[in-house]
Amino acid sequence: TVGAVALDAQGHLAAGTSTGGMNDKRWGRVGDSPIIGAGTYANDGCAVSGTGWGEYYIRTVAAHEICMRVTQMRVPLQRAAAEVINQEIPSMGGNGGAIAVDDEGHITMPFNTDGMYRGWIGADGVPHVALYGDENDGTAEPLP
Amino acid sequence: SPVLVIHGGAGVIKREMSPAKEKAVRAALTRALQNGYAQLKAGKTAVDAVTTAITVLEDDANFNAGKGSVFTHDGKNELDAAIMDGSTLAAGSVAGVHRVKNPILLARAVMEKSQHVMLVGDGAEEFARSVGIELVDPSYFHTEERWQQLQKALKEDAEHSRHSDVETAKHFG
Repeated sequence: TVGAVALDAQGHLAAGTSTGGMNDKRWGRVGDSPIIGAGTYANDGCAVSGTGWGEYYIRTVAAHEICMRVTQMRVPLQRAAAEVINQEIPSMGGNGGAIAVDDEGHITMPFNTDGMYRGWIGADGVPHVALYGDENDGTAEPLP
Repeated sequence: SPVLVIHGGAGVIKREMSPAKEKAVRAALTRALQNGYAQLKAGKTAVDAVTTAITVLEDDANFNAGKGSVFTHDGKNELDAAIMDGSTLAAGSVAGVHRVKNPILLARAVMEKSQHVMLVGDGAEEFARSVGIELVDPSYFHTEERWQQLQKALKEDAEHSRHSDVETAKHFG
């Protein structure tokens, strides 16, 4: 599964996700990617794209849940995403990761697997890429 | 300031990555960031940036989307995608398509050119034709690496009498 979230110069947010599904899947099984609110969601304060065991993202309405915590409960983005991705979903037996950005340019990329292909780019125009869990994301502060 | 963040899938295991694959993945992620961010620098919208970045990854066989999609149990490539514009709460998505080269472009077309939010299967592909989205022969999505992954899974299916155990081990989408 691949995905992207962005904040543009007008302060607008967007999220997108695309997937080839699951190897050897049966019965017309559908994961979270096409389900708005589960694997993909954006409003005026937050945008999220997820990847992982999609059925848990559906059950927790993960992307929407993160954005609601940010925009309605005023929970910081990094904490809101971590609570859903690294606490709520694993507590139910699921796993995976997500990327998120808020309207102030804060970003976060939580995951609870060995690694997650991920990257980010801000005002300096320098692309940053990481694959494994031991690579520093450096996302605690807004991008410059 | 504009910001773009991307992912190419979770479940990455370091010991299973060859140097060549790692180099190719890093290069593709970098290209997706550069192309997507160029949209933002040009004053385009967040939707434009997201669409551009995802299209790069869909066209790269190293990722489970578009060209690099895995196979279903029946040996088909079955693709899904979604997009949402936070400024308007407009959204579009497609599921279970087999001939759409870039499903994220079709999801965007659903969002911008239809009254609907989610189209599936043959109907989604009929809509794609009507709005000029590129369709390809299903063989476009056939890669040897993904085919061998399916053969391995099918063999494991046959070797396990308890299907649920196998299902648990291959859940990543």
